[in-house]
Amino acid sequence: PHFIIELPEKNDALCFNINDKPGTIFTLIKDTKSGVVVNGQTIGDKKIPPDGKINTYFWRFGITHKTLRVKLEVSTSDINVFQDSKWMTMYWSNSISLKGTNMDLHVTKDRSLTVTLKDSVKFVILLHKVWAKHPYHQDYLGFYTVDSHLLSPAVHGLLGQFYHGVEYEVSELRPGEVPEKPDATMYVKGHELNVTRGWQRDFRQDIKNGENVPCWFVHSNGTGLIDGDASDYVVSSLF
Amino acid sequence: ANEAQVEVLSVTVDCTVTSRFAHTVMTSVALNKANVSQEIFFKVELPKTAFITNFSMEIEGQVYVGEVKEKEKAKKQYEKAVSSGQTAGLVKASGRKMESFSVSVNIAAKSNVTFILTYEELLQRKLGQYEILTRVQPKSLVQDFKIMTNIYEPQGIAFLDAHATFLTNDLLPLVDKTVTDKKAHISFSPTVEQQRKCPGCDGTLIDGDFVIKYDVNRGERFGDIQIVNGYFVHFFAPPGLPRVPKNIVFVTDNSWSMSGRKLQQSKDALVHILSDLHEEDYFAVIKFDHIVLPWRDSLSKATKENVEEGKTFVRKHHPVGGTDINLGVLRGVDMLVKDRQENRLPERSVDMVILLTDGMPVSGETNTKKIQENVQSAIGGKMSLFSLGFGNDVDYSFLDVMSKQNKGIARRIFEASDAALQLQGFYDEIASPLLSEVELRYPDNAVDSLTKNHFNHLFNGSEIVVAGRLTDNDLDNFLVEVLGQGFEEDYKAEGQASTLDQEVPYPNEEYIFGDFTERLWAYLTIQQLLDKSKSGDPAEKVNATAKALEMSLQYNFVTPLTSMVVTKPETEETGPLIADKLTEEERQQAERNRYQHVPPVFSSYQHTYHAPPTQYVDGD
Repeated sequence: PHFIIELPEKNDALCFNINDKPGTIFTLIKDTKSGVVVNGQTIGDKKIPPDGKINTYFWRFGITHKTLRVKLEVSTSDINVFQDSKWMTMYWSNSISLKGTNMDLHVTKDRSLTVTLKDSVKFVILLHKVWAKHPYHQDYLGFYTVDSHLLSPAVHGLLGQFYHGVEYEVSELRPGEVPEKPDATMYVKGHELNVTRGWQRDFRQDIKNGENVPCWFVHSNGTGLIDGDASDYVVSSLF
Repeated sequence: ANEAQVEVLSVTVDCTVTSRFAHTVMTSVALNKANVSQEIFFKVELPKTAFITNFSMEIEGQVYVGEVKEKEKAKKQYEKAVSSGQTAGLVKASGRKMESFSVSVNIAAKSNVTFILTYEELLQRKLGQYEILTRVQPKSLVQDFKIMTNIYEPQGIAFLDAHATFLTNDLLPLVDKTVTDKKAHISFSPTVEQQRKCPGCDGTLIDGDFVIKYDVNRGERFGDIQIVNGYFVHFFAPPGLPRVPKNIVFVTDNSWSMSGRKLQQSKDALVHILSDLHEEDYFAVIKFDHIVLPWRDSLSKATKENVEEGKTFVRKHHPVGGTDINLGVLRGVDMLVKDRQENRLPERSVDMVILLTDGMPVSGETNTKKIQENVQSAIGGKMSLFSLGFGNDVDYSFLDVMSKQNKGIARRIFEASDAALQLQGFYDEIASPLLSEVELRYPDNAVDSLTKNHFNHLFNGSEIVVAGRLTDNDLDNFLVEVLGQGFEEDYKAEGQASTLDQEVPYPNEEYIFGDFTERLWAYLTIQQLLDKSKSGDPAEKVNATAKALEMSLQYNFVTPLTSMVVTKPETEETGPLIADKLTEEERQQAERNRYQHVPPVFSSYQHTYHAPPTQYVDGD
């Protein structure tokens, strides 16, 4: 999966990929103060593609809000909501709007789920539908936080650690391997990293093609940019 | 003129157009009413596409005639005049379409002076019409004021419209317009009273542009050929051709220098242009600063949905970073090449890249020569590159050469409130290709000294013009052939050209100007040689320059290679005046100086950001 961190104060964005074996569960958000946790499990291609590159994507998210006593399990096939001590299942094939005391949900048929958790976070999960008979690829999900400012300064996770910004500087722009993607040196969190200017896609407006977002790409699973390394974010279960 | 001490006795603009070739004579007679000698100024404006061919002053029975000389020689010969700065200012840029010619001379008390300026140009057909633009600013009331235009078009006049920016309801009926099948006469001749701004006051209403627009009838598939006095001209713009679908990549500058109004205007224009795409066209949008940001990785069919999404992409994003023209254009070219290779584009369609930039390359490859080489090598003759240079910070000649090297053209976009319209206007001119790889063939043994006869495209509303010399002066007719690639099928047309007998279309008409076809041929040849002198290989450049100079001297045209030396009565003391033809670069430089514009410099990545942040994770 590719991660994008938009940084409005710098009018810039950072990006990195996290790759591990399919089935790994990562913590994306963990805010112990508000009790919000978002974990995601990856999936691989149906078989190894001819280029030998193993691609992984998120296919299942587990979302918990301890204080609000809410849980969601969102996968490429269905959406399960735990609220008021009971589970309810919804399907991507219907457009649904639910307004609750602590949580609002809105499903746009076969496309997206918008979740607003009271006084904490708002996010969108996109469903990428792939042709069922595709020899390699299968359905996967995207996770976009659109409002996270109410989360505590202690929020962490692969995405969460960036919700309150990150200090960095980029200099020494130089030609990269590909002419249209120059390299540069980034000073961040006490590290000096070789980064590459490129872009990643935001699929919210155009689910099929996406929209390119220019960003500084941090190589090797975001090493140096994320706190610790990717394995520090691996957990054993969605909840 | 010096207030009431000078009386302008007459101002006459006499324009004759024969088969699009316009010959204009501006005559002004002034009287120094004072009891002492004084300086009288003659200042007129002419289209920048025109070449001055003659200038004379008549003072006390003595005629002083301007002489066209080789520019460098003229400068050496009159070094004294050059060093005292007297060459400056005889011809100056004036707005987008015009340049001004001005001269002053000392006139004895109670004496007359007559100024006569002649210039010629080949009218270009744009968006289905020719335009004759005359700028008139007599500054004071004129005893005898006259604008007269006679148009002779053997193909027949399809429509004609005449208007002026200064025409009030009272002056409107004074525009006399007579159009018959092959001839039009337009005149405007207000009396002194009619010129007055208000009864009894000295101010004149006459100040602005007098514009005539017209088109001719189209009939033959092979076009229309006229043979006069051993020269021929072939006009080709057949009616009823279906447009060829196009695959167009818009490469737009998103760097800092575009911030503010320029970026907004570019966005507005591009959004409008995208709306005008035909559904069978394919398009892509690539923004560049110091990196490139493609909307999508390949071209998309111009369906309603895709166009809307393309527009959303255009509207978004704020300017950042420096200008890497090399990277932006190469990405656009690469996208078209790749889509072609993968058969994603219709076989019979035209590939084009439109580059919009406002600045010099300051990021990535900054050597403009190297960029030209890279682009030419990447394009390899497979598509056309059109460039739009926005504002005064752009190196227009760099874009001009790069476009001409790649089957395209460049256009300057002037920073003003109508910039979005200028951008759309340029696009409209090239939006509808009708034919590609057009070749006009003539019998080898019958013609020589042909102007360019192979054209990459014929666009809707434009016209292809080829002229040449007949090797046999007695030849009365010859066969022509036109070949091209059209939509669905190849285009082929043949026809026979015959000598034009002026007596048939214009009986009882005193002949207009007999050598117009030859001069049209010379004008066209010089223009094309001047182009070649900028964008050909080194040997070609030298040859083209020498030939253009030779012809400019032979036909008395003031071109960028020649100067008109005007000898004044007081030459002994002050030296002669020299009129030069401005190049587009000189015009641009003049504007830069006028606005004292400081080009923005890319120095940092930071600027104000308006969109809310998003942190997300997704697939590729």
